[in-house]
Amino acid sequence: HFFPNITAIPSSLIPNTTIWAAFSNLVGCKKGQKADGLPKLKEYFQYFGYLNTSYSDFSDEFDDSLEIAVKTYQLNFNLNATGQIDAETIKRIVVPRCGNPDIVNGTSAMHPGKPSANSTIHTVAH
Amino acid sequence: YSFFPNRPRWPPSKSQLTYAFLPENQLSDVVKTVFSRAFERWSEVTTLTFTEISSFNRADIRIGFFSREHGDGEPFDGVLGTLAHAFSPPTGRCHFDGEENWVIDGDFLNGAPLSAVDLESVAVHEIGHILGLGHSSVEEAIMYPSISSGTRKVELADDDIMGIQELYGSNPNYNGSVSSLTPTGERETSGASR
Repeated sequence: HFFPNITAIPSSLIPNTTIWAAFSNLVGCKKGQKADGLPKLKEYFQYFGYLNTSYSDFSDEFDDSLEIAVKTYQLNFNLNATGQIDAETIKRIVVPRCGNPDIVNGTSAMHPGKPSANSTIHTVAH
Repeated sequence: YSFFPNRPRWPPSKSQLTYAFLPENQLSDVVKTVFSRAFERWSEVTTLTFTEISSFNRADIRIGFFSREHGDGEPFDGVLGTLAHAFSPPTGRCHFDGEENWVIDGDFLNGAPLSAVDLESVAVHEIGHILGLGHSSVEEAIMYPSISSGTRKVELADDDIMGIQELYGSNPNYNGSVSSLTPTGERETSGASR
C-alpha cells in the first residue's frame, strides 16, 4: 500500500493493535516466573538472533537463556541491562523494525561496549 | 556500526551498481524516485554509484514488495512488526513488506496514524544492508534496527558514514565532517544477514 501522504491512508487500513502489542502484558516478568506470552517472546528473540537457533524450549517459563537474551537485547538498545522485562524494554521491543537479525554467528557487535561474557550467543545465518 | 560476518562487500570492480524493481509490483515513478533518493544518500559518501535498469534479473540490486511468505523462508507479518529485510553483498536482494502503509512524502508533522511508515527511511536502512552494514546500537543511525511508525529518518549519521567508508572508502567529493574522524577500529563482525 502506497500513499502520497498520511492523510490518504483510509481508516480501514489502520489496525487497532499491532503484532507485538501483546508483549506489553509481560512487563515485570523475570527469571523463574511463568507467563502466557513468553513462548511468543522467545520466538521474537530467536528470530532476531538473541536465542540460539537450536533453542527449543518455547514453554511459558522464563529460563536462563531468555534472561541472557533479554540482557543482550538491553545492551544492544542502550537500555538498563537487568535481564528482566521492564517497561522500557517492552517499549522498544514493540516498535516496528527491520527483519534482519541483530546477531549472527556469535557475539553482538551492535553495542560499542564489550558484551558480557555470558551474552555470547551462537546463531546461524540464513 | 557493524558488519555482516566476514565483512562481505561488493568487489572493487563493482563500484557502479545497478538496481531494478520487481516488474509485478508496477511501482509508480514517484515510488521509484524515493528509492533513487535513498541510493543517493549512500553514493554521496562513498565511491559507489547506483543506476536503475529495467532488467530485474540482470540488476545487481533487486527490489521487491511482497506479502507474507515470499520464497526466502522469511515471511512478512502484515502491518507493522517487521517492515523489510535485505541480504548481504553480493546477493542484492531487498524485500519490503507489501502490506505496510508506505508513505511517500514523509510529512509526519501533523501527527501520523500509528501504522504509517516512511518508505524512504526504510529504504535507506535496507540499502545499508545491501552494501554490507549490519545493525547499529546508535539510535540516531540509519542502521539502528527499529523505526517508530510515523517517523522519518533519512539522513546518514556519523556512525553510518564511518561504517560504509570503512568498507568502500570515501567519496572524494564528500565534504562532511565525518571523513576527518578516525574510525573506531576493527570490530567483531556481526550485525545481520539474510
